[in-house]
Order: sequence, then C-alpha cells, then structure tokens
Amino acid sequence: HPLDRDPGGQGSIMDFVQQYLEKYYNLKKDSRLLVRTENNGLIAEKIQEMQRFLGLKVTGNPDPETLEMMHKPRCGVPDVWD
Amino acid sequence: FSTFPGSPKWKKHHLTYRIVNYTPDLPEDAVDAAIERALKVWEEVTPLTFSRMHEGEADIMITFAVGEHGDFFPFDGPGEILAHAFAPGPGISGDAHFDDDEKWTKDTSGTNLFLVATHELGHSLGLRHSDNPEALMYPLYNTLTDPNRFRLSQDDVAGIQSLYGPPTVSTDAPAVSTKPVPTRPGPPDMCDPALSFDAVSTLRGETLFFKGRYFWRKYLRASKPELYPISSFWPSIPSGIDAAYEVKSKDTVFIFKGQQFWAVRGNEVQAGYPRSIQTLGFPPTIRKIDAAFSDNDRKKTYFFLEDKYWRFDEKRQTMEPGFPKKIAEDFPGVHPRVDAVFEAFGFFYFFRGSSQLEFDPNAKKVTHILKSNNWLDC
Repeated sequence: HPLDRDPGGQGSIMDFVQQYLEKYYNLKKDSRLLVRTENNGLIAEKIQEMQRFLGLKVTGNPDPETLEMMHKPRCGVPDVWD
Repeated sequence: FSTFPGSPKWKKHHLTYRIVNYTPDLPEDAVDAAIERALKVWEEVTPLTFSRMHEGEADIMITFAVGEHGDFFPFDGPGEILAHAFAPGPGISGDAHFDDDEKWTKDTSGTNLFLVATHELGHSLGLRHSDNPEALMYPLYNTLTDPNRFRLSQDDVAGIQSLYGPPTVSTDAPAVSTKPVPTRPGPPDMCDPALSFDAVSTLRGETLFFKGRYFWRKYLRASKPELYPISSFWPSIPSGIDAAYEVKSKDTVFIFKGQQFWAVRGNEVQAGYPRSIQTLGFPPTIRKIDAAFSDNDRKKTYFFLEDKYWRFDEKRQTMEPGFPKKIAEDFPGVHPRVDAVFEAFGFFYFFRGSSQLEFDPNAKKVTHILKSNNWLDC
C-alpha cells in the first residue's frame, strides 16, 4: 500500500500524527502497525489525550485545528510519561 | 501543573549553572542576559539561588546543539522542537539543550531565547508540562508572549512552590560561589496580625495591596487573594513603593516611590516614566509621599504626606491652591501619618500599621476601625 509515497496525503499525515504521539504522548512504537487501520482505537485514544492536554476540542481525529497545533514550535520534553 | 514521576527536585537550594557554548545568532552577552533573567524568574518565587560556573560540571549545563547531540533525543532542524531539558539529578539530569537550528533572538522576530530558557529551566528545576495554556510550562511556544512583559502564571508559581516552597531567607551558602547568597525577605503572610501595607490601589475593579516586593490582587468575587511579585507584572517598578492610586478615566494606575512616579495600564508600564513628583506641583523639598488615592467621581487626587495632604485637580492637571492642609482638619479621626489609602463604595479606607479606618466623606467621620488585612479575608 503506497502510503509512504503519498506526501501530503492521509498516509503521511497519519505518520506524522503517530510520530508526534510517540514522542510526546507515550504511544508505544509497536502500535505503528495498527495505525494503518482507520479508526484505530489506540491512536484515537491518544489523539483525544493530546487534544485534552492541549485544550483542543476532543474529537479523536487529527482535524485541521489539531494538526495546526501539532505543527507549532514546542518543547521536546514529552507531555505525558509512562 | 505537574511534576516528573517521583517528583525529582534539587536537594539543595543553591544551584550552579554553566553556559557551555553559545549560539551564533546572538552576542554572548545577550545569551548570558537571557539565561540570567530566566533564572531570576524562578528565583523570585522560590528559595532557590543560582551562581554561574565557567568551567567544570555545574548542576545545570546549558548547551546549544543541532541534530543528534549525544543524549539520544536528537534535534530536528528548524521548527517544531526548540529545546529540551532534563529533570533534576546528577549528570545530564538538570541540563538544558537548545536547538541551534532555530533562530534565537532577543525579541520576538525569531525564537525568543529568554522565554524558551525560562520554560526549559522550569524542567531543570522539576516541573513537567502543564495543560494550562496560560502557563509558561505549557509545551507549545506562544509567539504572542511579549518577553518584556512576561510573568509566570499562578499555575507555574504553584507548581514550583509545590517542590521548593515560597522564597525564604537562604542560609545554605554555596560551596562554589564567589559571592554571598543574597538574603531576601520571603513573601509576607497575609494573615499576620501585624501586617501593614506600603500602598493600596484599585485596578480595573480589583484592589491591589502592596507590601515589599509583592502585592495581593483581590477580586471582589474571588474567595482568595492572589500574591504576585511586583516584578512579575511590571519589571521596571521598584519594590517597597510609597503610594499608588488609579485614575479610572485614564485606565491608569500611578505608582510612587521617592521622588519618582510611574504610570501603568494593566501590566504595561507607560512610556515616558518615571517622572519627577515635582511635575505634579510638589516643591523640591518633598522627598516622598506616604499615600494617595483618587476620588474618581469628583476628579480629585489626594496626596498624604506626614500630617498634611495635598489635592490635585485631575481636570485641570494642577495642584489645587490652598494646600497642603492638615489631615486632622478635613479627615477627623484619621491618624496624622498614613501608610496607604484607597476609595471603595464611597468610603475612604486609611491604613496605618495594622489598623484600618473606614472614613465616610459625607458624614466626615470614621465609621469603622478594622484590621489592615480584613480585605484579605483574614
């Protein structure tokens, strides 16, 4: 499935979301395999956690407002810890 | 706010820091100044003090680096990650790293080093990210924050004080410092029965009670007054002020110390200040005033000095003729010397030491004698 060759498409967005959640919201790296499935519960849960933490509307989806916040410059220290 | 798992914190109150290298974006003295100011922000609200080392291992090692820089948390080029820091502890713990692929600036044209450093040093002292968007410890860089008017949020203060407590007189002299640890009085106790105030003023519906380096903000509807360092709102205003009053029609509070006064609107100190009190019409022999308030209905400002008072006409912007007059003549029952005064609900409240007099200007008499701190719910 050529998602990796789809810069700017849904695939690369989800890659970005996943990497962000791994870095800052303690999403385990081995859940990467699961993200390819739409509406993956773990990812949606983590997105919700991030949205709650950042004070965003909690949708569980990487909506435009959420993505905009995720692209803002920030501190590299994770927001939540294991 | 939150702290790291296990709430790691420094076991000592005097910490050392070292600026290991510099960014080419800024002159070295600008980096030094940004780091010093950032440390001062935390010093103001804790018992912590800091001294600089120029070589060897300091508690907090400050480094500019790009990409992979030896800690397994590589930087990512321009944008996104600006910096990171480690929770208190030995070795790399407590250290702060800044991504030198950012454009570090003194102002907000790039990434302001002071703001980021203050955040990172919060981590170095034990604070984790806050989910309060008003807090310095919120993880995202706020491009709208003005570094010149920066102040910690109550969330940040509560967070750091949960680890170290409020500022106290420090006794643990540093082993490596070349200068003595400064001793600073801690924040005043608002329910101290002997509490007196330097000045009291209204500000946009709140009442501010000044004492030393601090002031309490009292909202009429809020259950608890909030204590802040004066410098966290107005960095250029000195501590231990003499008097303050609000002219509501100008949305301005005037703050006095010695022969100078400042004008502030909200948390902005107005340009062109400080000015000499002589510009208000005081003779050069007057070295300071004790207290002041503005009667916003009658557009008159009263200045109290020892046993006399002066009246300033806010419409004409001149001191009224026939003054000074004796306080006792026009405010019978009021002490000849006043620490602070403000107007509320049509009454004038005069403070002297731990006492407060409620004066009814229509009846021209003192109607209640109260403790100075009764406004602080004590």
